[in-house]
Amino acid sequence: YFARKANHKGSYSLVDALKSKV
Amino acid sequence: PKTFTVRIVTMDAEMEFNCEMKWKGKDLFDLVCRTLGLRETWFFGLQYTIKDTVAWLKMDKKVLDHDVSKEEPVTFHFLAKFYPENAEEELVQEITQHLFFLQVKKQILDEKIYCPPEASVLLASYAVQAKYGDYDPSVHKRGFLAQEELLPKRVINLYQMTQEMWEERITSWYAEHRGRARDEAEMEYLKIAQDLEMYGVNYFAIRNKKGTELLLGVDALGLHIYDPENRLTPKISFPWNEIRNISYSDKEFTIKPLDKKIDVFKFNSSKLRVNKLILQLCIGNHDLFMRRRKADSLEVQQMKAQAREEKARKQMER
Repeated sequence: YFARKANHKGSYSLVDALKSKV
Repeated sequence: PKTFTVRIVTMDAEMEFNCEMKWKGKDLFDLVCRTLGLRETWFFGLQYTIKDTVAWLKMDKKVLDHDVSKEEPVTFHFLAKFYPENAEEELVQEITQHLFFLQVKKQILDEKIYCPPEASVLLASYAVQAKYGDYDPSVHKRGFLAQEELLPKRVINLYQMTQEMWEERITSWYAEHRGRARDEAEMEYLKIAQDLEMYGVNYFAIRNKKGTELLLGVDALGLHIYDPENRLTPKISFPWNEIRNISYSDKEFTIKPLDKKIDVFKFNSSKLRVNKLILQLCIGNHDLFMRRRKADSLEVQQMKAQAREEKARKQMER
């Protein structure tokens, strides 16, 4: 159930991506 | 090991490989890149179509675990998935430039990218220079372009001009490009094409919360919302550096701007699958957007140095 639920959602934080690259 | 046959279609070739059952997307993708001699791999992907929706092979997922037709040969199109902001600065190797040139030219001729008549003729003249080399009236006699597809049909139909008249128009520009090598002519082509509004934009049909039909565009610079009647000028734009977060849940997609004073934008796309693709394109484009704003990696620095040497050597030869 969790896997299927997760499969219906997705998220991307541009702010976090930027921080992790610096 | 057990294998199956894959067919890879590039813009100018078709290849077949034996792909091991256990291979992930990356194994196949790397093999294709090695075979092509392509090092600027980050712009490209292996595309397949499922139920009329475009999808891209995931690098970390087994090839056979994708929702592809299992009938052999399993076919993928090797295509540019992401576009540079500036072709001349970012596309280093000749093979990379060439693949982009072929892909963009096809999009323009197929009218996937709107191109005004004058620009179409100029682009055609660069495409001719790239293919035929310098203009020589004793070789390039009347009718030499008769079999070539050079202009979008829309442009041809706009004017009462014969094939000969078009050829004359294109040739008068073509003659001006004397001295341009193939790679230079192709780069000139890309420099003009990249200024066309629809260049490099992935469009998706969406509906806002009121049910109004709109288009979402994803490109190198950010996300854009269009009126379906006008794919050229967005009504709203969200540049990558002004977005905090993007997410989807089923068919709903949310764009959260960095500035809390600006409203969150929510919309629905036609399918969950489409939202997955939109998110993938956002992540990839944003990653390249960040990379461009940092110093080149050692690999890219080395590639650029090599390309400069190669160019100088060719110029000497000429």
